[in-house]
Amino acid sequence: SSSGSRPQHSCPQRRLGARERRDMQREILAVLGLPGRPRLRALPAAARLPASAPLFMLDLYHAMAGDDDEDAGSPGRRLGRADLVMSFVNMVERDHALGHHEPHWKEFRFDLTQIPAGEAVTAAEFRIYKVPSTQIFNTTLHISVFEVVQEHSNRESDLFFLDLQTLRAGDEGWLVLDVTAASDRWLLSRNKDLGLRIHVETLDGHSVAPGLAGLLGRQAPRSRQPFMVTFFRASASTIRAPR
Amino acid sequence: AVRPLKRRQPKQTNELPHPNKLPGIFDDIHSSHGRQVCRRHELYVSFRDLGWLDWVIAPQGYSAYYCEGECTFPLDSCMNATNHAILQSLVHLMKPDAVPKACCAPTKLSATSVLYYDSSNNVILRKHRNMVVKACGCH
Repeated sequence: SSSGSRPQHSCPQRRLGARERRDMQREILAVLGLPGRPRLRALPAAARLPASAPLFMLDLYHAMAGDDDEDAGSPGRRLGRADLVMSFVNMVERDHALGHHEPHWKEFRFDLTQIPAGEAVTAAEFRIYKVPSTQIFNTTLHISVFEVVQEHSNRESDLFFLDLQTLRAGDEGWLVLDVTAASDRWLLSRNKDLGLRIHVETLDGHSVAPGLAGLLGRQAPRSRQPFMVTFFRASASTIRAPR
Repeated sequence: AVRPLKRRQPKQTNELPHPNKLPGIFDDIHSSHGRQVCRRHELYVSFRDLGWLDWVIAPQGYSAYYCEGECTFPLDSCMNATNHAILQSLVHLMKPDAVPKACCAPTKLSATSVLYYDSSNNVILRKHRNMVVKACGCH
């Protein structure tokens, strides 16, 4: 199995020399799309692992590895026939909430320059964790997400509505907002960060500060920080020329 | 004196053997030209060995298969199993009568997935379909 446990030897194995093995492994990993070893910013591995995005992606990895033969049914709606899934942690977070006049909002920025060219987006979602609100009780809230299409220095930014979820102020858990509709635009303007803005309103239209509604931002514990995940379907298969 | 009968040497031909007569693993492993017939070998690709484990989240490694020996396939080069599986099947599909199915054409391929960090600490899950030979024609 590809999960790392070694199958019994079914045929005689000739030991490769160290150099041969390294070349062979490097060649196979290149075919896997791991051409080179990236230089990670010095984050110790242990510090990274508990973060929410890798945990979520590890679950996806197990789901994807589980559906080894193609028609075992799709393990998850989003996973579907995706070949590549990327998670993005947000770089910048702006709060237009406490102390500002209405409407209150929270904005997240994502650097999408790492998306490989030629990939078609099949789905994209923004995940943010919500804890029970300590300020608002027994209230139904509308949580909507917009894409920041254009910012202006002298007036409000141009926004594009993406998704809306309705829940109770006392609810807790991961909120999944569908931002697939924004993907057409971001693939066209790769060098621009993707801006997502969250608005929270009560049923009678009053704006609530997202933090007061219980939505967590970058101050949250590592395992509950917001992130975006995008599912791609590769169009071209990579065939390597024979040595 | 009786002369011992001379053993007739097989006639040298340049044709490709008909695919059904390719030597199997239980036949005489040395074909008529003393070349070792192609065999499937297993290679465990270990990220740990390559020292890449701090950016590859899962798996720790995976089993791949590769062929070694002389394939009667006209390319006559020794490739790793994944390349072999994909390339050979394609050429056979394109020129079925010119290029026979090689001895270790895959009979079962499976996907493999790798989860890793990229240089911006984003997490990437990449799935490659039909990339690992699970079973092939050698046996």
